[in-house]
Parts: sequence; structure tokens; C-alpha cells
Amino acid sequence: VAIFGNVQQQTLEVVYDGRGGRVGFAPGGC
Amino acid sequence: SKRYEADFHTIEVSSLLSSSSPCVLSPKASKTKSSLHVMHAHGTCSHLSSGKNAIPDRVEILKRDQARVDSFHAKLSKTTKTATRNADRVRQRKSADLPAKDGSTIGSGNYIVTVGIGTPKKDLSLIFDTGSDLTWTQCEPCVRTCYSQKEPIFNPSSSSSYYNVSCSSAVCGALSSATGNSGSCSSSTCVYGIQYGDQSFSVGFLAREKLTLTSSDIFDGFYFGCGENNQGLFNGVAGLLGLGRDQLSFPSQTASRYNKVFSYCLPSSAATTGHLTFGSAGLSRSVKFTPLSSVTDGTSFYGLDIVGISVAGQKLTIPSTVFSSAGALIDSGTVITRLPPKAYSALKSAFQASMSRYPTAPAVSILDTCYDLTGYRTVAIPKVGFLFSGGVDVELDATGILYALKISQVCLGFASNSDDSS
Repeated sequence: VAIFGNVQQQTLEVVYDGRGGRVGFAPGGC
Repeated sequence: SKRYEADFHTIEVSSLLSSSSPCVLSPKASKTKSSLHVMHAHGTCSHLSSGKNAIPDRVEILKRDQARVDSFHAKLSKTTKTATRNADRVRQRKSADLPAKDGSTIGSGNYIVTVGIGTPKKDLSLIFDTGSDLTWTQCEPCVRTCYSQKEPIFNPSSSSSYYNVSCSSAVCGALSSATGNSGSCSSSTCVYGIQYGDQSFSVGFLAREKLTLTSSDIFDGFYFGCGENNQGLFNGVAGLLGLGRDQLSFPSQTASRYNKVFSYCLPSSAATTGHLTFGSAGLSRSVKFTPLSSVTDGTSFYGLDIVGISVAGQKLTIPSTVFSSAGALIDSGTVITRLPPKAYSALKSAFQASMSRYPTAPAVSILDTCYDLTGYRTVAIPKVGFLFSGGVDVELDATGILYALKISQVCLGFASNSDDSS
């Protein structure tokens, strides 16, 4: 599989919604 | 000029390597009720950053990162093969579908949070990991071995809220899916064992304990591993916070409070903190959601469907099957993004074309596209974007494109998998 790693996640707001079955992204999260 | 600004980042070369600037704390983590500060384990903001738990060098980080990726591939490969077999055979119990032994390696580009365990609470710094499930910390009396950690090792006999779990309890049976190993018994007490892909491991008692996130977010009876025998490259942290999807993970155990929702922001430098926030309060209105991919069904990973990549505003020509045949997952513990070879090749070519004005440098470890930026004050690098299913377009921050070993060797921070189907 491809893996989206933590260097590329820096400063993004990454949202895990386990119950809703989705992952979200927004810029400038820090 | 406007087009150039839209498609390129201009960054200070000196910002590519860690500085010794004073720590700047995340305002969101400071203000939000269910929020913790996230920091590099060995950055300026971390109290772990001194002495013999020195930060590993970046080549070593890349080596450990590959071990983690290899173990993910092995785990998913076994799951896929088992699922295929089961299509032709009698359906087996879910636990039988899981790999017997391997977890992931801990890696070393780690981010940590501090939580309180026990009564009275002891603050412990844990790696936060969306790629694994069981939360554990080292415990006294360390009947075999404990690795060196910065904070005092947790002693359950000093806590009034600590309880061992019986090996006949259902939660002991749940260990097989959370760790890859069935729980065992020692004097009627449930014993867990988790081994990671680089041979790091933690073995100890499965226990219930009070876990304090913040002064307002306290959980009685949280199941965790009290590790009496621990070895590996944990770099001075006290253990691990498992944020995967298994029933024993932190999000599952706290689902009644947070509804399995959490978010984080990883800081772009070692001198700033980000946040790890539980629950949906305070989420940015600009968040765009992509569905979890079925590629990780039967595992506790968070799967994604990547459908495209752009460089300098141009969408790369990559057949959609390149992404769909391999699938993807997101992981807080993997450092460098891995791509199928055909996708990586397209990304690399477009990046090289945009960086042709800069002198190249030798490849290092898994990174094969490097530049010597000696003598430059600023550098212009092409913007990189990922398109996920559901039309979710994510532009990476400038710090998410390069990985600097030294100023004379600054590399494209992506790597290729070994084949398109892995």
C-alpha cells in the first residue's frame, strides 16, 4: 500500500472520524 | 509572477534544519478542553531531549521508517491472502484472520503527548500512533528488562486505582486482534505481548487504571498494558498511545465521550507544538472529508483512496489503477510517504523539472532526489497536492515536501514502494 506519512501531514489538521468512516484534512491546523 | 507564486513555495534554506529557538506552544492545545500538546520527542519543546536519549540521526530515522513500512506491507499482505482463502473456504473466526505476530515498528520520527496515569496521577510521555491499538507503558518492577526512559517508570503498587485483568475476562480475549497475540495467563492474571517489526516488544499485565487526559477529561477503568519486559528503540518515552480502530484502542475505549473522533496537527518544527484533540468540538469548518478505504477492512488501519497528485499546479498523468490496485493508509508514525513506483516516478520527474536550477546531491537511504542548497538563502520549490476520493484536494505545507539531512543534501521527502502492487 501507499502510506501517507507524517512529514506530509505537518501543519495540516487531520481529523479521524472512526464512527463516520472518514478522514478529513484542513490546512493550517497548528 | 502571480502564477509562480501560486505554484511555488519560497522558503528560507536555514529553516530546513532544526533550530534551537525557544519553544512556542500551540494556542489550540492550550485553550481546548480535550486537547494535548503534540511535540517532537526530542525537539526544543520536549523535556525528553537530553542525555543518552539523544535524537537518532536522520539516516537512522529513515532506516527505522523502512522497517515500519515493511511490517505494514507484511501485515496487509497476510490479511489480503487470508481474506482470499476465506472466500473459498468456510468462514473462520475474525481472530483467525489476523497475523500471528507482527505489529508495526515504532519508527523514530515520533511525536509524543503527555497523559496522566494512576491515582495519584503520574505524567507520562507516550508516542501517539494511529498505526497500532494497545496503549502501554513500562511498569515497575520490570521483572525482565525496561529500556531507559526519561520520566520515572510507573509503579502500579503506588496507585490506588490500578487493577489487573483476569485472564478469563472478555477483554483478555480481545488482545489477539489488538496486538496480534492472544493473551496468556499468569496466576489468573491476563498477560499481553506485542512485538513490533523491528523486534522491539512489550510484555506485561493487561490492567485497568485511571487515565487523565486533562483536568476535565478523566477515564476510570481504561484498559492498558503495564509492561514488565520491554525492549526496543523507544528513545526515552514511557510507552505508546494506540489510536487505531481496534476495540482496545483509545478511540474505541472512549467512544461514549468522543464518538471515535479525534484530530491532530503535527508541528512543522521541533520548536513548536501542535495538538491532539479528542471529540469534534472546535474542528475547523474548512475540513474536507474523504471516506475510509475498504483496503484496510479487516485491519485497524485508517485506509485512504488517493486518486491523484499535482506538482506546481499541474495534475500528474498517473493511471487511476496505479493507486486503486495498491490502496493507501494514513499513519502518524510513518515518516516518509510511500507511493507506488509509477506514481513516485511521475512525482519525481515533475519535481526534478521544477528544481532544475539547483545542483543535485547524492541519494541517501530511501530518498533518491536530493539537492545541494549550500550558498542559497532561499529556495523555490513546487507546491505538491494530493487528491483523495470524494474530491478532497489537499495542498501540502512547504515543510511537507522536503526532507533535509544537511544543507548540502536536501531531498524530496517521498519514497517509492518496491512494486506497484505492494
